[in-house]
Amino acid sequence: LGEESEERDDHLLPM
Amino acid sequence: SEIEGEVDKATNPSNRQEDWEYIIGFCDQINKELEGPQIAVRLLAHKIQSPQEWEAVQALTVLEACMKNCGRRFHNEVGKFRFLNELIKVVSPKYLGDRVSEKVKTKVIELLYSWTVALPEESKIKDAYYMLKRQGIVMFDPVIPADRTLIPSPPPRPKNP
Repeated sequence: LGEESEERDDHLLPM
Repeated sequence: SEIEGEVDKATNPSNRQEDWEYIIGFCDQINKELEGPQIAVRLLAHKIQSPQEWEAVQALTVLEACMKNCGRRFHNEVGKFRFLNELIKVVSPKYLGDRVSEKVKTKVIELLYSWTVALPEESKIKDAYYMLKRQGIVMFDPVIPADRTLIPSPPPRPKNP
C-alpha cells in the first residue's frame, strides 16, 4: 500500500 | 547518519581532485544500510544544486559511481520523479538553470541520456529526458564516451603513491 501511494504522489515537475 | 558524513567527504569543495577512496566509501555505506539509497539520493540532490560548481561536479561524479556500484535499489530511487525533478531543476531556466554553470548542466544531461540508454526499464528517466527535449532544454542527444557508459564495473582506484 505504501508503495502504491508513493507511486501516485510521484509526478514530473510542471514546466 | 554515516551516509551524510560520507557524502560530505566525497563532495568536499576543498578536495583537490575527485577522491575515489571517499566515493567508494560512500557507495559501500549505501549498500550497507536498508534506507541507504533513499537517504543518498536526497543528500546528492542537495549537493548537485550547490552554488559551488566544484561541489556540484563532485556530487555528479558520486552519483555516476553509485549508479555503477549500488545496483537496482539505487537505480529505483534515481528513477523516481522525486529525484529526477531535482536534476530537471538544475538544467531548467524556470528553476535554477540560469544560475548553474554549463559544465554542471552538460554533465546532468549526459547522465540522464546515458541512463535512458542503459536502463530502459526505468521509464521515468526517459519521461524526464524527453520532456527536456520537448522544452528545447536538450537540443540533441549528447555523445557519451565509451568509458562513461553505465556498465557495472568498479571505478578506477587511485594508485598507491
